[in-house]
Amino acid sequence: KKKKGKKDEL
Amino acid sequence: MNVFRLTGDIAHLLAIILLLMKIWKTRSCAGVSGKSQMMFALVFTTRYLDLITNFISLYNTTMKMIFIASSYGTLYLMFLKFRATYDSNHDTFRMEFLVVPVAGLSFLVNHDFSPLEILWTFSIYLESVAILPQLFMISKTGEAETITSHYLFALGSYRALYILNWVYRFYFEGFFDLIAVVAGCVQTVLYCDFFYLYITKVWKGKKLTLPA
Repeated sequence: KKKKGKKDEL
Repeated sequence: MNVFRLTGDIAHLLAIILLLMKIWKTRSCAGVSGKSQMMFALVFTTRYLDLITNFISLYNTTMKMIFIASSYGTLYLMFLKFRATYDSNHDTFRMEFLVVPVAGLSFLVNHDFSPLEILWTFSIYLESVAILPQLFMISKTGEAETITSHYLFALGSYRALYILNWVYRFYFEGFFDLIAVVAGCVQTVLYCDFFYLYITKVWKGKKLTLPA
């Protein structure tokens, strides 16, 4: 499950 | 941040610089697909809308600004400054065949039905197919300038490195984003044919030509 992280990728 | 994502971002930045150098030095955008470049500008515009509202890091903000500025700078060079050298006869891929299905899919398959998230999803899906007009153009002309082939190699490598980044983040951070991973794999697979030609030809000092 996708860890709710900020969208920190470009 | 990990070494795969950092080298991926550097490869992406290198690709953009190579393309700008090619157009600026040869004062020509021959062999470059304006349609792909338009879609890349759209990818960055729809993906980086949170540039102002959502500060991640100086690196993140700087790179986003560089990518947005360089993609519009490329469009300026192609469609204004060196417009006379734009090869529209060979840049004939129908963009609407990509943009419309991608837009539809981003409404149907996304992590959250909110404007920002749908636009982000649209940019992820669009980026995975944005290179098709460029690859189609090379198949029509049957060749590519060496500097353009280096551009494509760097551009294709960037998302391949991002796949390694996602493997790393899955095992070490528990981070996983199915949409980004699936689109990234599709995007990288589209380059396989080019990668084969590039490695078997350009690395031997030959010009990149497609078998007739």
